[in-house]
Amino acid sequence: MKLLAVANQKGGVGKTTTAVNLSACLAERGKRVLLIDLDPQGNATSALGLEDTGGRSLYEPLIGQAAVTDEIVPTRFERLFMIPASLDLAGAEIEVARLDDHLTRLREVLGSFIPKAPFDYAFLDCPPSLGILMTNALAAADKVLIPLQCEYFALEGLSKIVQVVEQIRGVNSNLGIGGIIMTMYDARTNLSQQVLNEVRQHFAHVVFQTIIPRSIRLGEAPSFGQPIIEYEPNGVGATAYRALSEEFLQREQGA
Amino acid sequence: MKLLAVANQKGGVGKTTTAVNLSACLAERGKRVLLIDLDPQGNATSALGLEDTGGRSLYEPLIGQAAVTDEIVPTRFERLFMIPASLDLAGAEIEVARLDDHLTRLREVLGSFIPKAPFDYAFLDCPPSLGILMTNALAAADKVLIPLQCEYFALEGLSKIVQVVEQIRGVNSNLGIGGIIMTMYDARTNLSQQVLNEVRQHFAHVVFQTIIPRSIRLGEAPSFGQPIIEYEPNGVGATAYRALSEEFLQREQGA
Ligand SMILES: Nc1ncnc2c1ncn2[C@@H]1O[C@H](COP(=O)(O)OP(=O)(O)OP(=O)(O)O)[C@@H](O)[C@H]1O
Ligand SMILES: Nc1ncnc2c1ncn2[C@@H]1O[C@H](COP(=O)(O)OP(=O)(O)OP(=O)(O)O)[C@@H](O)[C@H]1O
Ligand SMILES: [Mg+2]
Ligand SMILES: [Mg+2]
Repeated sequence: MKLLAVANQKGGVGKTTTAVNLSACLAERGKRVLLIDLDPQGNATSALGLEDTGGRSLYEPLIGQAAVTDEIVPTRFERLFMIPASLDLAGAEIEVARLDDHLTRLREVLGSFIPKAPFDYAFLDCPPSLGILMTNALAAADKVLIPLQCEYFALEGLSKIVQVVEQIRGVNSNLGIGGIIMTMYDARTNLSQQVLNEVRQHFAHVVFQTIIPRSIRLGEAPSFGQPIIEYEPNGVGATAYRALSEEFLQREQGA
Repeated sequence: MKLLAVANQKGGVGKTTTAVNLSACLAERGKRVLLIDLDPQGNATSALGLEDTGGRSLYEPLIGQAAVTDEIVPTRFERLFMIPASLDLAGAEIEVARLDDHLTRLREVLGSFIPKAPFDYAFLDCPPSLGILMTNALAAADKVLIPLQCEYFALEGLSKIVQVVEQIRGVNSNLGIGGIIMTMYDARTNLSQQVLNEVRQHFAHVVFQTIIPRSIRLGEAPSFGQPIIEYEPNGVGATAYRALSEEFLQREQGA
């Protein structure tokens, strides 16, 4: 199983939308996928319609009171499983911070699970911050996917997440940048084009060719608990995330 | 001086855009305003074109190594001053967490400054999280302004920030909700209208009448280091934030 963090400390750039829809598209293509909601907000959990999962989350495994496998729940989509978030998860930041291994706690917790996990890929949807949950995700992951909104503040923050990835390599030498995914691209504006050009110039080999356009349907889908391939199967959002899943697999298989 | 936190743990909802442009509009109307960037990302700092301020930030005052007044810098706008952010600020979360008064540290630091501060209003631009910096801001503030993007996930998170405000009242009984500000409203979509209706139904007395529309100029302005009233003085963004500043003052004076 390959473990990928979906992370960017800038808020609202499309981390959850990307983690949920990329997972759904990979499951549609026959891959077995585990989506882990590491954000106490629980947006990925509600985006798949999993409201009440009996408080399951990574919280108890992180504090050593449950096994990872106890927290896995099926979704109604074939081959797509989830470890949901619960509000306890916010408490995990404080509890993990007090441990000696506060940086590598998640890696240890997942360490015995990963080798026998029945999944091809697992994605960690990270909260918008440089706190414990996000750094734990980077310390545990094989790769990080960086969704990047086509806006000025998001571009400004890119060097920061790249710097953090460099620093985490101190504890996780395996960590690589799996790619930068341009999101909420609005072809009618110069700003989107400028940000895209800038990123393509400085991160030519890392940025995905697939661009996710701004589409209101992507914003509507989570209110119905549906990934975009169910909510609007033939729209621009579904087409883009299917193309992203194809490009993702090409990179993985070429890796 | 009145101290207001601009906060919402949901990312990308318009906290910085609101803090910067409301501050600029109030200064334009003759108020003396201090904008404090409490987000290590430093978006409010760059939105006013203050790139290099010699590392000034609230970091040293928070750890007791400098006075608040040392960190105040002028902007090129009359009556608008700033305490910028620097990357050290990320370290403040960890250092403050270790103090006994980790929840009220900012309030103590500002306590001796506020009574003699030469400002009418101070706004704290908060990072997207439920961490130390945000809870410190709420523990110190007289009121909290909650920008709310007209999207499903943002609506889902509203009960969370309201709950956190309730909890903080334990250490800051003075804290009130100054208002909910609807942002990035797109009149062409049902989603925006649904979210607005929902918020008006449950928070009728708290939500501002002024709605901030989605306008690409608001996204472009920070790349020039300009508030919207300078970048596009007669556009929909400037008009909306001027109307918001008027409604804000009416509430303040009526209070
Ligand atoms: N391509 C898109 N087009 C239109 N809306 C989008 C798109 N991608 C995401 N959204 C919407 O934009 C908002 C922000 O996206 P999302 O919540 O996925 O970002 P995030 O980075 O996970 O946010 P946070 O930092 O709070 O975790 C959401 O309301 C989402 O529905
Ligand atoms: N009304 C608007 N219309 C169009 N774009 C907007 C509007 N308000 C904000 N933006 C843009 O949307 C993005 C998110 O806004 P902003 O950064 O102010 O949110 P935030 O809540 O401060 O984010 P964070 O959670 O990362 O601190 C920015 O790129 C900003 O320029
Ligand atoms: Mg998210
Ligand atoms: Mg901000």
